[in-house]
Amino acid sequence: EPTNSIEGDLYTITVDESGQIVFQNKHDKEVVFVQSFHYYESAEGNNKVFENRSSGAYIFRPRTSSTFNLPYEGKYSVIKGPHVEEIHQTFNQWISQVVRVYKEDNRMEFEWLIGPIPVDDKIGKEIVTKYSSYLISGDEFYTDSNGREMLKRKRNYRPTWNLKLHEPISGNYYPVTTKISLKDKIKPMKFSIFTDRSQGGTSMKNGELELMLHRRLLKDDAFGVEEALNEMAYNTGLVVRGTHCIYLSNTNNLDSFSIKEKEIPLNLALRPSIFITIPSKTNIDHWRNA
Amino acid sequence: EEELEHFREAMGVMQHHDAVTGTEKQLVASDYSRLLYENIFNNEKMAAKSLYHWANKINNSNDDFQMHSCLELNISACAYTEDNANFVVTVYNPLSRPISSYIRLPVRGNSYNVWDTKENLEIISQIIPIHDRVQQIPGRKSKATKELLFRAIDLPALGYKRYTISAKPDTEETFI
Repeated sequence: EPTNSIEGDLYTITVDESGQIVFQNKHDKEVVFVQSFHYYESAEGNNKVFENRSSGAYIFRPRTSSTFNLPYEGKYSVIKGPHVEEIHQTFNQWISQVVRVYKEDNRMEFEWLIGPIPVDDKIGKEIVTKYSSYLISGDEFYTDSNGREMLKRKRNYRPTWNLKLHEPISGNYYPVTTKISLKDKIKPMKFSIFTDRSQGGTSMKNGELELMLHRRLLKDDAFGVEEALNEMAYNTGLVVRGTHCIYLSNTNNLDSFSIKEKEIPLNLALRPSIFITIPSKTNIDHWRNA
Repeated sequence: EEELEHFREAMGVMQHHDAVTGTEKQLVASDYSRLLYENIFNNEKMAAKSLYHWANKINNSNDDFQMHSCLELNISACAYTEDNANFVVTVYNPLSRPISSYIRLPVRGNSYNVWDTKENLEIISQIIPIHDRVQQIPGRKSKATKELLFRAIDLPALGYKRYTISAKPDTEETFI
């Protein structure tokens, strides 16, 4: 039967007409989040003065303070089986993803594939994904930037001086080693994203988390590398593939919640190693008995 | 020790701040890739030796006991699993506590038997198509169009489990 959704025990995930992935909790209709892709155009200048500095390997500096939306081709397919249900979504020629729900795991996985980012228009682009929820998080979010404990971040704020940000996007971006999260200020709810690699992230709106996925830039930022961040392979820009694990749950049972939150990043960072042996004899029974 | 030392040296180089943050020049980045690839590839034998040591088995040079790692699983490619109807998978858990984990292997067949050799029972597996865009990644030279998925249950802490996998008869002709 044609369908546009997959489901786990606790939730349903649907693709809407604009290509956004919509998550809904089966028991609590208010627990909803939407995932989408966007991009920033990178700043370019002659690097002579601060205002003319380009976005590069050392600094993220978008040209405007808002993201651009991407055209959506509207292609997806749904796969269902005994272990996993997946939505295979093609966003456009260079962005696609697989959204999956494992039957015996109370988490969602977004496996994104970005690139080669087109730069025929001579504009560098920095691709982000946004997860927008109804959590009332205000201007606070949390990152594990030092790879140890979670640090509280507040939008447009520094704890030890009065801040006036001239660049509101990059000034609110923080390193994410494995985790970025939001807490609801009223309900006992927490929304966490776990990454499989270090990324940059922020929360620019109440209830929203944003992570940088891939960058292709055409100018050096004059901080030392002396090359534009324009990695190439096979005569085209790089393709990157990675995973975000999402965990959105109430924190009534804080013990089990905390255990789960500590397990996920460990499992992502230290995955099992796989070794393959090919028996020279075709008799596989020999191996079963060995 | 000597083989391991090369690997340690490569990991040492990767501690440089440019390697951690990606602010190295492109030629240096390519050299880092070369270093990592060569050393991981060369340490396959050592990993196999360790596993056979734990299993109290002799790691002889017989092809039957050669172990290979799949360094292109990040683009859903593995010559060993996609070109063979029968193979054995050793799954090592690097964590200090038991875990259960889903294992994905690139394949070409439509249906497989997956046998847990420790529990001595067949386990449920699923075949999932690889996303079209993954198959079109520039430079990917793989015939795999699907992934075989199964759940490795109760992998022991800092230990391993082994699974034998064989294509079901109706799909074996794919590999001839």
